[in-house]
This record gives sequence, C-alpha cells and structure tokens, in this order.
Amino acid sequence: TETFVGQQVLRILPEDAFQLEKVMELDASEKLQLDFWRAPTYPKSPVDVRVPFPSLQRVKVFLESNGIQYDIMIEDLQSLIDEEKLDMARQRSV
Amino acid sequence: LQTTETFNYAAYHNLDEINAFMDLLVTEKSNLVSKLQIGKSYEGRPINVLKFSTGGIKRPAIWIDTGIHSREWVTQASGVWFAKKIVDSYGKDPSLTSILNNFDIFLEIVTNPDGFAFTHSQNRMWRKTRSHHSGLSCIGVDPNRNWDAGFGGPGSSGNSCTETYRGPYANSESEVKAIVDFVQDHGNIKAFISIHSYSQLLLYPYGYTTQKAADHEELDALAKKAVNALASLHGTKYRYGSITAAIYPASGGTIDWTYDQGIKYSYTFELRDTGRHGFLLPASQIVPTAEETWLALMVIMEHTRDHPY
Repeated sequence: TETFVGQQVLRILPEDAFQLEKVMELDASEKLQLDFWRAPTYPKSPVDVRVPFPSLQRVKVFLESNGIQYDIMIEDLQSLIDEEKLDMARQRSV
Repeated sequence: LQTTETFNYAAYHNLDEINAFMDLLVTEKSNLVSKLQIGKSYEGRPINVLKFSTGGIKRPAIWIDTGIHSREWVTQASGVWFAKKIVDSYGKDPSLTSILNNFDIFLEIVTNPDGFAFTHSQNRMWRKTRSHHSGLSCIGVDPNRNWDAGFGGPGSSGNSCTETYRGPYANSESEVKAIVDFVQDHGNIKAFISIHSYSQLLLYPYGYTTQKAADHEELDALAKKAVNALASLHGTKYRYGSITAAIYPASGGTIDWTYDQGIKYSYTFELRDTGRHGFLLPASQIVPTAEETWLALMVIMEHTRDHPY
C-alpha cells in the first residue's frame, strides 16, 4: 500500500501572470513528482498541489524565492487518510 | 446490508459495498430500477449502470455518471445517494415523477471500477484507469482525456507517467469505450451529466477548443440557474462556464464528445471542496454535497424535459 507519510498539500496563490508562469514551470517539472489537485489556471486562482516529502523543501524554496504566496492546505496527508480509514472501519462495525 | 433504508449514506463505501447496494435497490424496486452491464473494465470488473424507467423502449434518456476519476470519493458516494433519491422521489415529487414518466435515467455510480478498487486497496490518490499499454513505462490513462473529441490536443499529455495521460488512441480505455458504445447504440440520450470533484464548478463544452458551442447562450443560462439552485440549500458557491473559459483547455474530455454527438445538454460538475480537504472530503459532507448537487441536477433534468429537441 502506497503511503503518503510526510507529504503535504500546498495551496498556492499566484498573484500575476509572471507568478502563474512560475507555478506552471513547477507543473512541468517531472523530477519533483508533483500531483496537481487543482491545476494552475489564472492569476489569483488557487492552485492545490500534493508534494512528496523529498520535494517539499525545494518547492517551498522555489515559491518563496519567487515571492509566490502559499499556505499548507493539508499538513499531513497520511494522517487524514488514516483518519478516513478508521472512520470507514468504525462505520462498518456499527 | 438488509435494506437501502439502513444503508449509511453518510459514509464512504468500497466497490463491493456499492455493488451490494445497487443489487439491493434493484431487488427492492424492481418495477423502477434495473441493473445493466455495459462492459468490463481493464481488469475484468463489470461496468454497471442503473436504469430508472417507468416503461417504454428507448425512451429519451438522461445519463449521469459519477467517479470517472477514482480518487474523487465524494462523487461515487453522491451517486449512491442520487440512486436512492430517485426511487424515493418517484411518485412523491411531482417534478421527478414527470421526468421519469417521460424519460429514462441512467446512472453509472462507479465509472472507473478498477481505479476505485485500487484507491481502497493500494493508493488512495489514484486517479486514472489501471490499464497497461505495451511499450509504456507507466500504468493508467486519464479517462477524461481519452474521448474522441480533439483527442491528443492541448490539456492532455502523451506521457504515460502523468496524471493527464490521454492513452495511445481515443477510446483505448474499456471504461470509456463501454459508454461510447452504449450512447451510440441508445441514440436517444438528451442530457449527459458527468460528475467529478473537487473545486465547485459547473462546466459545459468546449474543452478542446476555445470556440463557443453552438448552444452556448442556452447552456450558460441553464448553468447559472443550476448553480443558483445548488447554492440555495447550503450557500455553496459554484463558478460556471465553458471548460476552456472556466478552467483550462482539456482535450479528449467526456462532455465535448457527447456534445459533438448531438447531446445538447452536456455538463460536467466538480463537486465540493468546502473545508479545504481536497479529495479527502470528510464523510460528514457527503449528504450535504449530494443534496445540493441534486437541486442542480433537477434544474438540468427539468429543462431537458421542457425543451425537447
């Protein structure tokens, strides 16, 4: 079973066309293994991206160095998945 | 599971549980609901569709599918709720009753069964099908890029390892081909609604071109009415528009193909992300999501009933 330990989902808010282009560069980078839940579209439109643990630092540094605003939408993806599993098991037992 | 009354609609269920639910619904309401198998998935699972019909042969029909992207669990869960809502409303809700007296409704609750099973057993974040095409390094095709509508164009990928991989050719995925064959064989589907999550959007063609659909004004006005109805229940805000205008170019998408087949009322939903949980929307939000979406579905179905073409 695939685990998502250490993975986070970031919500990025590109302010203008330049920042949007930078986020699109991230989207194009295969090395980072990013999973865009909500792809870049227009400036000021949120972009949600799941970031594997090994890429986390690089992505955050990239965003910060380009002045792109972001926050952590899901702090610990695996814990949410575990919670969901537990909830399903609990419902079944009921 | 004893009856569909005791089924827990406020919880996520796996494929076996959803299949059991469908069988039970058919058993309980065999005068209204039947189960059709329209094909088999890549891994050999049946592709099941619920048919709600009050009689007649090849009546005009409304198609609803949920969960072509397997990780979007609130979508399949909403599909289960819609199925129950349809049987409960028939004979009680005059509008739904009149729709069913004139139209059949087809509901495909798990459009990508292999992917859905995989999200329950191996990888919660799996989105694509589970097919493997020879010579390719990665598994899976995005079934919402695999339709014969601008196939291979912008907004789809030729790299099998990406989430938007379009597949080697249009309809390469048995899950897509099954619907294509069904729609073409039926020939009298008047509305086609494909439901995804998340990001709260109601979209209409086109995604493969920036050209406006011939029925753009009507589709736009109907979308506005539908999202207003949706918002009336819990205040959930949706944006609406053509795929290219509201989000981005996406070639090979479901409703572009259905629209080009002559199904005027072709729409796709992106359901809730309230609370910023993304694909991990808490189960407590399933029923509210389904309830509000139902209001929008009713607007589209009523319009389809009242505007024959």
